[in-house]
Amino acid sequence: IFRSISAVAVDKNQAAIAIMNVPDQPGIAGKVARALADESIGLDMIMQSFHPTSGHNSITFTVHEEALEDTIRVMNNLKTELGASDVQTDSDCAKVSLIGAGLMEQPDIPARLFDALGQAEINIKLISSSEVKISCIVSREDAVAAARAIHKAFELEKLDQPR
Amino acid sequence: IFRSISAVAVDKNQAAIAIMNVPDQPGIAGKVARALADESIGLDMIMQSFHPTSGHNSITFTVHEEALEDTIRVMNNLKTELGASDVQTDSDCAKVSLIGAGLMEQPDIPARLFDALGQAEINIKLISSSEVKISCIVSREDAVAAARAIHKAFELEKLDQPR
Ligand SMILES: C[C@@H](O)[C@H](N)C(=O)O
Ligand SMILES: C[C@@H](O)[C@H](N)C(=O)O
Repeated sequence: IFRSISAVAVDKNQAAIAIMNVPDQPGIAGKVARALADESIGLDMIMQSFHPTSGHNSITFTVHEEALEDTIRVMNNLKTELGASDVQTDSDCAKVSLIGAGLMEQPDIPARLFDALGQAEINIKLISSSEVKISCIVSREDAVAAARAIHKAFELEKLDQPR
Repeated sequence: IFRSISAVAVDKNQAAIAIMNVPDQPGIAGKVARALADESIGLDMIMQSFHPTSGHNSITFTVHEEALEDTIRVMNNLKTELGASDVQTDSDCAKVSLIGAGLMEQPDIPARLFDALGQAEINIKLISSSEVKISCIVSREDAVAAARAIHKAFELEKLDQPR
């Protein structure tokens, strides 16, 4: 059984927002993060991955759903300033995370996690990972089934933790 | 001074690869991660963010640079199977990470981190974050300057750690 895995965490109150097609130049991410900090908007996750067209990129943030409106306002101001193409949002977000130690050291762990969600017919909207936590954003209605599928895939019920 | 920040870590031996425009349906991320696990390819980071066109998405991985060739082979096989548009790679990757506790609780921390890189004229290729670590992929030639800029921005030299 997976000794390095300790728990599955669920946060149903998330929302995602992305500023799309900003210039891929130094200082842009700083401007965006600074504008959010100036309004004391707390961030949960930040993701920037490969972008189809070179010279541009998009930055995705997840925030507490109550902060989404403020975040949209800040991003729309930045859109004009940075010449972004648009701001995309998704208010139907729940974060489901696998928590443990050295999660990325065994390639079978991310595979088993994503397989479990796939077999449960749950679509993954966003992914972020580190050594101690792999997080997937799914729709809120899928959150409970997602947590259950991951529990089962990693035999967490055998740990009998008072979660 | 930032009590919650403890260190800056640098890993110069990374490479990034992304499978672009896969169907945004349940089970796809599982297929990709399983194919990599079957070849025992260790992953460092996994990122999936907002995608410009709905119905498709791209998944970005970072691996040890020595694993890039194997990873490209696996991804090219998947490309045909999943109907992906292409596989993008970047072998010039260094991961520079800020490590601490509760990093996302203070919005000023990500802002200061990205500002520091922007002011040092360092372009951020990929971003991934969690409560205890914010990682940026930059080009290898920028790694040392990036670590130094972050150290300075968070006054880490005052911690006088034998890093
Ligand atoms: C897109 C944004 O991350 C940019 N590359 C920067 O360094 O700020
Ligand atoms: C793109 C991929 O992540 C897909 N949404 C899945 O759930 O597997």
